Amino acid sequence: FPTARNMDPEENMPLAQAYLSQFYSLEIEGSHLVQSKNRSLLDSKMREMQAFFGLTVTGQLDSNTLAIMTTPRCGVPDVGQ
Amino acid sequence: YGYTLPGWRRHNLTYRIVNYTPDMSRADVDEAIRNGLEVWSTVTPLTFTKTSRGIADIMIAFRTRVHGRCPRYFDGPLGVLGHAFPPGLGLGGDTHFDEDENWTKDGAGFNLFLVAAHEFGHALGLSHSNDQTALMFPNYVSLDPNKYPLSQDDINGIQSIYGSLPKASAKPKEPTVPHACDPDLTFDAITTLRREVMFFKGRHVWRIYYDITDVEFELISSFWPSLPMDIQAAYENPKDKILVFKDDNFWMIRGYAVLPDYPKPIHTLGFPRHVKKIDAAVCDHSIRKTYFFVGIWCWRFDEVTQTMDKGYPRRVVKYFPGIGLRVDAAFQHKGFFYFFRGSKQFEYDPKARNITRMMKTNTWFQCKEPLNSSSDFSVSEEEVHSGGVAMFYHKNVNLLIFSIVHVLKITYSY
Repeated sequence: FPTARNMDPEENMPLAQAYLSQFYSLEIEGSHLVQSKNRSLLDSKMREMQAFFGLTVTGQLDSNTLAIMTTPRCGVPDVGQ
Repeated sequence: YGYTLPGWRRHNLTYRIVNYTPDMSRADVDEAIRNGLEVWSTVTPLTFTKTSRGIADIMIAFRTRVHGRCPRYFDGPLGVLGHAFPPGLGLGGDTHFDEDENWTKDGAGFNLFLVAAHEFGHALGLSHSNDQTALMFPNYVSLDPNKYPLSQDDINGIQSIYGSLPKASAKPKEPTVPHACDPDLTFDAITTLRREVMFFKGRHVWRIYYDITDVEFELISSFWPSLPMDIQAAYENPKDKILVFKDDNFWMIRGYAVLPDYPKPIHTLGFPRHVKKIDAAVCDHSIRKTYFFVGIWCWRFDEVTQTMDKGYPRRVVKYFPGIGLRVDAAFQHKGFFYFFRGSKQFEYDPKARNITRMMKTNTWFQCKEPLNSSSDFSVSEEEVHSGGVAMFYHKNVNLLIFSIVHVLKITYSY
């Protein structure tokens, strides 16, 4: 059996960020001064992704969103470029 | 669906497989790629030709991680499986698969045919669809690779770039849908397939099962997109394969896959050059011999030695007494041959060498009267076998009663 998926949002956030930066052109700035801006950008990209896949649009990393992010997929971005 | 215009400006595109994955045999990779392209060529005017050198429109390669000058990287096992670039020069049309995945021809790892068909959608100009039933949905879904994978959304998308299949003739012809219970129903070809019988007619096929009460009516292209319509003959050989004939070509099918390197000319089976088409074929599984019907002649093919038997062709009328002239279709069931000609069906006992029953063609579909119903049927083997006889019996009883009444009326009138 597969191991239970870790649903701690904090632990999975790097995965979500990597996913959104690869497929939704998410560009997080490194400075601590722009944390709130980064959070808003992340929420916005997450909403965009959730809407595209027909998920409930929350802007939060829930189990359904994580499931889509971890499913093997085609490497062409859905939006942009 | 989404798409980028104008797509490819030519409809005759080339592709080249630059390297092969070690996960699969080269023949299986070739087949997966060819079938992946064929998915799109069956619904558009596009054609694809394989080249082995130089620059092709669609360059196909298996790569890992950062590869060449490609601006998109692969990420090791799982995650991203492949990517492709929209039509254009340079990278345009090029399709890459992540070699770190386990590529297969079935459902064990990632099915190369399914991923390739998706990526070729990009190479032809489609972007991702958010319809979860679409092949262009971005996440890998393990579908039955033997079934045609395009959804209506995919077809609408690709046809919005390239249009639909070109019309075969200048005069548009309404596609006719045959009716199972049409009293004048004729068949193009019939074959068994394991525990089924398949009746071919135009673009369609009926499937009946020996064990269950059901009739299915489908497009031939939904099983085998690469097969032509108006098949002329078909049979199941002793090695669990179906051979399908049209004009002077034949295709070999295993399950739901048309085998690579087909069609082949029928002359490779041993027919003389003047034979241009086969009317019907049936394999006698008890002796592993196949009979091919060409006009008033029949040939016999030895399935063990894969050669034509000497002393053939012979006249159908002499070899199968009672069958007479040409045969439209034939198959074997429980030791009997069933020959079809026009709207008639002949049950033939090959051991006794005589006709045991004569029926309408559609006795295998249990049609409720009136016989022109197209969908009101259900099948059980026993019922199907007895259906024609029962109707014949009722008609005779009615005729007898009518005759008695008529004679009595005449007698009393005198």
